[in-house]
Amino acid sequence: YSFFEGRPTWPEYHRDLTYAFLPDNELSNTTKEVFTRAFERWAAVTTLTFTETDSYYEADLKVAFYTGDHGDGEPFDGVLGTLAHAFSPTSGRFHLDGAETWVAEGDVTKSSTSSAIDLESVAVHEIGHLLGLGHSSVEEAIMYPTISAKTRKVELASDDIQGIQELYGANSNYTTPPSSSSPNSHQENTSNGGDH
Amino acid sequence: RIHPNISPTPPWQVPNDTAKGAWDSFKNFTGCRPGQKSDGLSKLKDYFKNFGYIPDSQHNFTDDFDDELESAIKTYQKNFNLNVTGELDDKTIENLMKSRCGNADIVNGTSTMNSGKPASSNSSLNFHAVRH
Repeated sequence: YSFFEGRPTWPEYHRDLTYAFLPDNELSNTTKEVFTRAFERWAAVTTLTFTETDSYYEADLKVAFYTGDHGDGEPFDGVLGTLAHAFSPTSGRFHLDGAETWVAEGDVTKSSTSSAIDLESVAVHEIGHLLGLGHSSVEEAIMYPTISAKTRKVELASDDIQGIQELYGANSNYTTPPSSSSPNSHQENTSNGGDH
Repeated sequence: RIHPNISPTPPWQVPNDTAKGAWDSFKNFTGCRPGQKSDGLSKLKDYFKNFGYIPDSQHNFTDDFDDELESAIKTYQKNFNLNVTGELDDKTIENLMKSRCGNADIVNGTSTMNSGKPASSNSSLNFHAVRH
């Protein structure tokens, strides 16, 4: 794991964070639930909490789908290529490329579209950035920078957990998994049918 | 473009599936080595600049496989645990073509990734060779 330059974090007095979706995107509840699950994965291992709010402009974390140049100097490039980006604490901006074929539900590995991208996988990664993690060289880690189409990878790896707990401490309910677990267990290539 | 449950999506609702990925053209550079020139190589330099492997101060890239590109490739290969050859071998090209997060891997010349460390060295399971 790694951190952004200067190791920015959400301040100690501000660890209960709110998130909201750009109203113009008119996301369905199914899509919003994907992000909720992604936030919960990080909340489960840290002292942070995440609550959805309707007030986009007052939310700590702002989720928005854009295409092409959207004004932050990091234009999106159409299908595949760059999928999303997120800013370090305490910016809270989380942008996804609206040109991608995002899959919010169902088994992405069986998608009939060769460019299908699993939304939750990307959401878990970008939330890591919002919280202060940089990229990791550990291929099993969520914070590894690349993800292939039709792939699902949503489980935090020990590398991700060690990194985020170094920044915020551990959730009191979190227990370290047994060391015998295979690194491959972090890669999930099956349906996201509510087993998490 | 958000598909709830993509499997049963009717073909007419699936976007143009023949669309090329943004970096598919990099495949043409497979086997390209230092000292060579290849049409469009400047786009690969743009890629490396975008993700921090070439300094922001560099502009107007040529299609020459120069020292700067070789250095960028070597750092990239370290970050992604590839063989550090400085050449655009199959594995490196394959990795470059993958979709990815837009955040840079290197900020202000400092790699935010654990350059070149094999995955096992980051694991808490790596306890052998303890010296007393």
